Amino acid sequence: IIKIQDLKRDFTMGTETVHALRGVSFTIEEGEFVTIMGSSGSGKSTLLNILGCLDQPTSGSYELDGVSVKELNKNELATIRNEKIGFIFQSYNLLARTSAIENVELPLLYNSKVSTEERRERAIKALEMVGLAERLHHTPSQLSGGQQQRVAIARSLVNNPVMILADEATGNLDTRTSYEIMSLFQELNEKGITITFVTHEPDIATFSSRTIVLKDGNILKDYLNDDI
Amino acid sequence: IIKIQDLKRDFTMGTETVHALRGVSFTIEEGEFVTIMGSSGSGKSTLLNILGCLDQPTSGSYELDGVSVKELNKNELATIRNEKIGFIFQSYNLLARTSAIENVELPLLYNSKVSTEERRERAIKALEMVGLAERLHHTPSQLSGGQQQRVAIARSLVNNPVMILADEATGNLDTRTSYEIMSLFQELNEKGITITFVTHEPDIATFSSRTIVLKDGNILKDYLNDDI
Ligand SMILES: Nc1ncnc2c1ncn2[C@@H]1O[C@H](COP(=O)(O)OP(=O)(O)OP(=O)(O)O)[C@@H](O)[C@H]1O
Ligand SMILES: Nc1ncnc2c1ncn2[C@@H]1O[C@H](COP(=O)(O)OP(=O)(O)OP(=O)(O)O)[C@@H](O)[C@H]1O
Ligand SMILES: [Mg+2]
Ligand SMILES: [Mg+2]
Repeated sequence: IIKIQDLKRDFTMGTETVHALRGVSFTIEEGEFVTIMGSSGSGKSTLLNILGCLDQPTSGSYELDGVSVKELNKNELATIRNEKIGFIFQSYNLLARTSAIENVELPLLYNSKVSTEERRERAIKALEMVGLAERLHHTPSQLSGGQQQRVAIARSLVNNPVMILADEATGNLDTRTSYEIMSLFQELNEKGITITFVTHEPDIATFSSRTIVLKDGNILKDYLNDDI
Repeated sequence: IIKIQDLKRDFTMGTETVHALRGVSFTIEEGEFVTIMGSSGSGKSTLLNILGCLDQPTSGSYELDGVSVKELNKNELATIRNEKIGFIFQSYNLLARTSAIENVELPLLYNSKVSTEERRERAIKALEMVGLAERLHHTPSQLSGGQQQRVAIARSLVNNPVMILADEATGNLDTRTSYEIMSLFQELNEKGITITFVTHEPDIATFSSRTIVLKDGNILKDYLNDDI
């Protein structure tokens, strides 16, 4: 479902250039559950943003579900992001003045096939799945860090995406809550959803079937987790 | 240096009241290195915000360095926050339009005893200590999540505080970088700085000498780490 070939991404600021990705290649099959690890600054978020069609590479190719992403126009990219991909940002990107339930409903506002009642039901169900049934009407500043993170997770699920891209989705959660979220992701994966999960924590990586390790914008290792 | 007695903090939103802290009491001696753990929503940030003089309890007492914090006026609180306490926020609270070095210099702007040159030197040194010597002029959006977190850490150090309050300061860092940051905190602790560190990760807690566990706004356990 994902095929990247020699992906490069440079950030140029005046005279300085940061080579965030220096030629990354891999293929992810539909239904896989892959973990991406690597040290702070190794390029994980940059890679995930390209996979999520939020950013374009400087060079190299990205095929999503057989379609070359470079060929798509802005509207087609927006539709893919909204309907096919559930993205969980490292910094959540919640709307500050809206409640948890409204934040989670947001992706459904653009979906004309979903009625107002169904939108509310789906949002409530997603928040229940992450343990936030009692925080529906709190705004982000009225939520703990880990609760905000879980609102971001719930929001990524409401459009029934075929692929979830999660950037550190358990970074602010205690061990037990993290394991509950990872079990939820395993359940979604068993239903066929492809999951690409960035994490720093080795024991979180064990919930997936394969691990890709980045170092300074390159792939250091790419191995199946059963091999450990 | 810290003495809290029966601390309570309620958040009231309309008809709903959240009892974030339900009567918390402990004493932290000068020079201790304490870890606070607990599940998402158990009250850790609420507690830390009160200890950092950023929030007032609903009831109960807080003595900082022998002074009852309730008796202090706004200016005295601001001075304590700026000069005595280094606070690392769970969501960093960096200024979006300013570079890493300017963000780190910020607490020194209010310090009339520090010249412009010394301010710049201290900021550079703090950023070097967290491994960001090559990112001085990047703004937060030009930094990775873990790099932003480290800018927040560096900023907490520049005023040479007597006490550091860190809310999940390694949540977005890979294992090796986290251990480097924890060693840095151990070094600062050996110089006499009192450290109170909120974390979810048990192996990060082992860098401290004592662990306090919160559950639903109450203290569940309070033990010395050598006892484990
Ligand atoms: N301003 C607020 N208004 C209403 N409720 C709040 C507010 N701030 C926090 N809460 C609630 O108080 C409880 C404790 O929040 P707190 O941020 O202290 O948790 P925490 O232990 O830091 O969690 P985490 O590990 O997820 O960061 C949570 O259930 C949260 O929803
Ligand atoms: N917009 C930008 N402009 C300049 N440099 C950038 C920009 N975005 C990222 N970088 C740099 O590119 C490198 C990779 O960043 P990226 O966010 O992908 O790292 P990461 O692996 O996600 O790190 P972390 O684990 O800390 O979140 C970092 O060194 C960062 O400073
Ligand atoms: Mg990142
Ligand atoms: Mg918190």
